[in-house]
Amino acid sequence: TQKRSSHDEL
Amino acid sequence: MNIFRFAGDMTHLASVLVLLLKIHTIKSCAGISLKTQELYALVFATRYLDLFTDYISLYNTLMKLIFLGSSFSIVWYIRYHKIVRRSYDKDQDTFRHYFLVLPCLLLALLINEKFTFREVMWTFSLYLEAVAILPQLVLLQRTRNIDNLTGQYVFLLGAYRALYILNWIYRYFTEPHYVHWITWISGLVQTLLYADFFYYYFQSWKNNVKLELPA
Repeated sequence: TQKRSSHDEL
Repeated sequence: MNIFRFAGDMTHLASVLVLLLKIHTIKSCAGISLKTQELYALVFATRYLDLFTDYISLYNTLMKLIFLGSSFSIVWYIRYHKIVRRSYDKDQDTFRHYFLVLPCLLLALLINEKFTFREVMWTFSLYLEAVAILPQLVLLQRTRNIDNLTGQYVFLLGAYRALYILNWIYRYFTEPHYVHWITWISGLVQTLLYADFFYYYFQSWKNNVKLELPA
């Protein structure tokens, strides 16, 4: 599962 | 991913490519602030610590590598390339950027979403990015002569963050619980810092005259 960190933006 | 964010990332990519193109083709960094470039390299280094631990998407990883690679190679060009370094105006590029790094670090230690090393580093990179353009804007004010590529570089750099603000508004309304005050405020401050540059950039573009910043 992709760990969707809260920082998904560049 | 939404169109605002994608457009923002592409604009950001274009800004670093314009700069790399300028430095690589005409072998000159006249008008470019090394301090700003070093601050940007630090921004990316502290923001992308999760590069090898959190895989979000191929796009995300690829763009992180491009931004890291381009920012560090620009710093290398200006510092060490035997021809480019000669055109670096170190007497004019005197903004003491340590005065930007330390307050951002302290602020990141005080105001952050989670007091962990990674999160503090990420918050630090946000605050630092907001002020990283200052040495460049100061240099432009001093040297007064803004060649087209440098003007385009600063314009694209400001535009990318303005597009990100639209992205945050869009995500706020479309994603429940999407609230990141720290990101939003530092992004807003960053964009406002470009405001006067944008004003003079558009004036010069509208009147079709060379871009001049008031002393």
